[in-house]
Order: sequence, then structure tokens, then C-alpha cells
Amino acid sequence: ALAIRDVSKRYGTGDATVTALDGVDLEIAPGTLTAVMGPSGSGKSTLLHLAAGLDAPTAGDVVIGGTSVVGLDDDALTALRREQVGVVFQSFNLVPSLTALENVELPALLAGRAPDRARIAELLADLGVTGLESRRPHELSGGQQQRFAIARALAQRPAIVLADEPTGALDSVTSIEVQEILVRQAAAGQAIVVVTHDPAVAARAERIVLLRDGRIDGDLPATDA
Amino acid sequence: ALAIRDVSKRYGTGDATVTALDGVDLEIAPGTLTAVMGPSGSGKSTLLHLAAGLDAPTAGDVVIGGTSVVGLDDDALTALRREQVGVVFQSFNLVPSLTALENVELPALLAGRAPDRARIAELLADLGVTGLESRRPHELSGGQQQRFAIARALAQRPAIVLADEPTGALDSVTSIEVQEILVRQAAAGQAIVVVTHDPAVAARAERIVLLRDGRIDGDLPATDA
Ligand SMILES: Nc1ncnc2c1ncn2[C@@H]1O[C@H](COP(=O)(O)OP(=O)(O)OP(=O)(O)O)[C@@H](O)[C@H]1O
Ligand SMILES: Nc1ncnc2c1ncn2[C@@H]1O[C@H](COP(=O)(O)OP(=O)(O)OP(=O)(O)O)[C@@H](O)[C@H]1O
Ligand SMILES: [Mg+2]
Ligand SMILES: [Mg+2]
Repeated sequence: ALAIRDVSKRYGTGDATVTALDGVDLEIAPGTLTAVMGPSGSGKSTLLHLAAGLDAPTAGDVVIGGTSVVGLDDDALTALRREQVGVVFQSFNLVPSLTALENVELPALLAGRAPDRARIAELLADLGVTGLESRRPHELSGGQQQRFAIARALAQRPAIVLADEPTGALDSVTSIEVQEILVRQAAAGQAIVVVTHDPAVAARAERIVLLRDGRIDGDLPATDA
Repeated sequence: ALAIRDVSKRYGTGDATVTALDGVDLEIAPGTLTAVMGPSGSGKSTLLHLAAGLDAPTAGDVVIGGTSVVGLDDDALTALRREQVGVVFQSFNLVPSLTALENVELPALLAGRAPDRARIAELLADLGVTGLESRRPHELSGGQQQRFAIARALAQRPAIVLADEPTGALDSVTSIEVQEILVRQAAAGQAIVVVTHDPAVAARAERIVLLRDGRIDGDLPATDA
């Protein structure tokens, strides 16, 4: 599903160069749930952005669904991303002028497809936000926005789901709902990568990748405990 | 320091009225650390916004440092807030066009005072973000932005600090640093209110207020455990 091959990412130039990622290798198979953990600033969000084809690596390659992103033009990269990848951003990134439901339907519309309304209604019910569909993002609480952002990433059943701290704004009961949904999606064959600081979320994954200063510091099978 | 008197907050009108808070009473004394917990959508952020004088209650009164906000004109309310209150927003709300350090200095500049540079340098060191001062918010990770937002709320040593999930984007080590800082500020006499989903943060507070569907559902002394 997803391969990160010797990827580095640097920002700035000269004295002010910041190395966010430094030679990261990672293979993510379909039907798996992988947690990525690490200190604040260690490169987790940068890794997700590159894996989603949202930013170009400074060195190395990202292979999404068998297609290398290096050398693709913008239109081809956007089409690949729309077909293959769903992203839950750390800062939600809902479109302020659209309703919550329109935000969830947007990926389908952008891919030129009809939204799967039954699936979306089921997801919103599982996430506990039924009834808030016609609100705009600023009329929702932080946790409610996060749950619509999760629904948006999952609605199209993309082959790869990249979620950046998807339970950060949620209470523990709601967080467990989200964990159940992610585990279910992985069992259905999707490749799910979850950046998290929450040990309860990491415990649901079958693998925990540790990032520190832009490098992989550990890659452990999560215990069955 | 802060009194919330029978406060309700309703959004919308007619059929579409949403009651975010429904008759909340709360007294916060100087030199205390109070945690506010509750499910997503229960009214925590709304409570903080009203307590900070950032929004008007639909009913009831908010008394900040002995001054009632009801009936104050905008200029007087802004002056009161600048003198008495520091806020850490759930979505950080850093000013994108300013550097991280300028964001921290902004409350002092808006209050017509010189920023306390030694205090700010000490806070940034405690928070582990020394060296990132000249970055703009979009050049920082989520957790780094959150730590600058915390420094901004604390820099002026305001009588009241209202923090909305200040450790939501932080790893557990960094979160403990923030907890230490908040405990220290309360011991120094400030009134600190922290909205949190993290039991480790709540455990540092001397009191835990539980919110459910816009009402206070419990008000417990945190155990000394
Ligand atoms: N502008 C608005 N219009 C309508 N409803 C609103 C508006 N702002 C907030 N709400 C509603 O008010 C309720 C309380 O929201 P609030 O943001 O205070 O919740 P919260 O406890 O902070 O939740 P979270 O833990 O998800 O951040 C929610 O149900 C939310 O949908
Ligand atoms: N545009 C940029 N310019 C310079 N440095 C940047 C830029 N974007 C990110 N960085 C730096 O790259 C490093 C990695 O950032 P990243 O957002 O991936 O961290 P993270 O692991 O997601 O952290 P957090 O847990 O705080 O969200 C950080 O040190 C950050 O300051
Ligand atoms: Mg991040
Ligand atoms: Mg909130």
C-alpha cells in the first residue's frame, strides 16, 4: 500500500536549514494498523504529509499504491492522492464555508464521484455527531470538528488512511469509539497509520514506530496485552 | 479572582437554538488549580470563552477580578481582559504573520507595557522551545505551537489563566513540564483553570469540575494520590 524509501525532508537553506526527517524507511502493508509515536517536533506530521503526497521529499521516494511520487506532475499526484489516500490533519483543516456534511462529502465530489450517503450516515452515527451535519466548522466544538475530519478521511474507503493525533481533542469514551473504527477499517483491508501521543491508541495497533529527531528510533510489535 | 454566576449560553434562535451552557455557577479563588473535564461538546470551551470575557453570556454574570462583565462597553471589557486574563486556546490561535516570540510578547505590547524578556526566556526554556523564537507559526509542529501559546498566556503573570486542553498536542514528557509550570503558577497566587481530557493533568489539580450537556455534573476535590 505505502512505501517510504530513505526519505529526508529539510526546510530552509544555509545556516537556517532544519532537518525534519533524516533517512526514514517504512513499509506499510494493506490491512494493518500502525502507530507512530515520538516527542513533539520529532517529525511525525512531516512524515504523514510526505506519505500523503502533500509535500515533496528533499531526498528519497514515496510509493503510494505502487506509484512513485517523485517525478509525478501536480495533476497526476493530486489524482493519485484522491484515489488512494484519506488524511486526518492535526489541525482538522475543515473548510469554514462548507457545512460539516459537505466537508465529509468533499473528497468524493473532488474525485468526480457521488458520495456514499449511507456509509457517511453510518460513520457519523458511530462517531456520535448525527444531527450536527448542517453546522459550519466554527459552530462545532473542537472534538466535534475532529470527528467530522475523521469521517471525511474514511468516507471513501481509501486504501491508505493517515491520521495525525485523531483523538487529541476527544474524551476517553469518544476516543475508544474512534479506536474501534480504525481497527475495523484495518481489518477490512485498509492500511492505517495513526500518529498518537495516547498509549491507549497505540495499544490497539499491531506495530509501533518510534520517531526521534527525524529518525526511526524503534519499530516494535505492539504487545497483545 | 473569577466568579461565574448562573451563566447560560445559547446559540441560534427558534427551532435551531443550541444550549451550550445551562445555569452554571463557579467560583475560582486566587492561588488555585482547577481542572474542568467532560465529554466532547459538553460546554468546556464555551465556559472558558465566557470566563475570559471573549463572548457575552445569554443569561447570568461573569465577574473578573471583582468587575462584572455585564454592561461593560467593549473598550472597558478589552482593558479588563488584557489586565487580568491569559488564555490558551484549544486551537492555539497564534498570529500567522508574527514570529513565535512576537506572539508571546503581544499581550504586553497590547497592554502598553514592555515585555518581560527575562521571564519570557525562562518560560520558553522550561517549555523546551528555546531556539525556535524566530519561526512563524506554520514553521512549527503542533506541539511547538501549543507551547508558544502557553508562554503567551503566562508571560504577563495574569491573575487568571484559562487553558483549553494545553497538553493535547504534547507527548507525556513535555506534558509533565507543562503541568509543573501550571502548578508553580497556582502556588504563586494565580487562579488557573485547565480544561483537559488527560487524567494525569487532572490529577495535579486540587479540584475537578465535571461538565455534562452544559451543566455542572460534579465538583470533586482531586485526591492527593
Ligand atoms: N457557534 C455555535 N453555534 C451553535 N452551536 C455551537 C456553537 N459553538 C459551540 N456550539 C455547541 O455548543 C456545545 C458546546 O461546545 P464547546 O466547544 O464548549 O464544547 P467542549 O466541551 O469544549 O467540547 P470539546 O471537548 O469537543 O472541545 C457543542 O455542542 C457545540 O456544538
Ligand atoms: N516550514 C517549516 N520550516 C522550518 N521547520 C519546520 C517547518 N515545518 C516543520 N518544521 C520543523 O520540523 C520538525 C518536525 O515537525 P513535525 O510537525 O513533523 O513534528 P511532530 O512530530 O508532528 O510534532 P508534534 O507532536 O508537536 O505535532 C519540527 O522541529 C518543526 O519545528
Ligand atoms: Mg504533529
Ligand atoms: Mg473544547
